Amino acid sequence: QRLKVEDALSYLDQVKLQFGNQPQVYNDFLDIMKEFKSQSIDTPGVISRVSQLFKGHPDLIMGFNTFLPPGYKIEVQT
Amino acid sequence: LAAPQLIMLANVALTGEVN
Repeated sequence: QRLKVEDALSYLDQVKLQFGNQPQVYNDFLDIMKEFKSQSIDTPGVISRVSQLFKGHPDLIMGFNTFLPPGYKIEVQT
Repeated sequence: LAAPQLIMLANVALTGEVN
């Protein structure tokens, strides 16, 4: 279904909370978003960077997957 | 590749940064 701004805000809050003691991780996430917006990286680029950044945080990866286009998703390591 | 939802997430994330 189409996600709304509120869904994005709640996901970003979840990321901030999860890395409350490591603000650099959230800043890295913002950098990835900036590069994506400036088109210096594409969707697959975003996927590889976010999967590295959120390694070990399956809930954040699953949340991020909901924003990806059909057919794209980050594999969650079980 | 259309990724409207990812673009929306990026916009929201970066708008917050501006404030």
